[in-house]
Amino acid sequence: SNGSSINWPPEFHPGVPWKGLQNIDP
Amino acid sequence: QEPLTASILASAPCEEQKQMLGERLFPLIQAIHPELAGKIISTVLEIDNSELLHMLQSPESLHSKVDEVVAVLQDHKAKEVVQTAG
Repeated sequence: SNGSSINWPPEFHPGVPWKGLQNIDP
Repeated sequence: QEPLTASILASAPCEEQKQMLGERLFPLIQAIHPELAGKIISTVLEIDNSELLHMLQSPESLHSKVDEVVAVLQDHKAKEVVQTAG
């Protein structure tokens, strides 16, 4: 990780279980 | 593919409801914003399920929300760039 949150929010992908934004730190 | 209704959604476990909505929204949003679709969906999935169902049924509502989220994402990205640049 480069320590940047520039890639936030994480991307949703079809077929990949989505756990919500709250479960992922920015 | 049959339309996703409130009753179908209600029959699914809570943690799967957002997944089902995301799967249905993905092709619609990808058609509007192919590059940002994944991020747009992860953001809109924070919205109430009833509103997400409405977006599936109403292209106007979907486009309106997508525009809103894209503006937020671009604003977020711009701020990150400024902070990164110092």
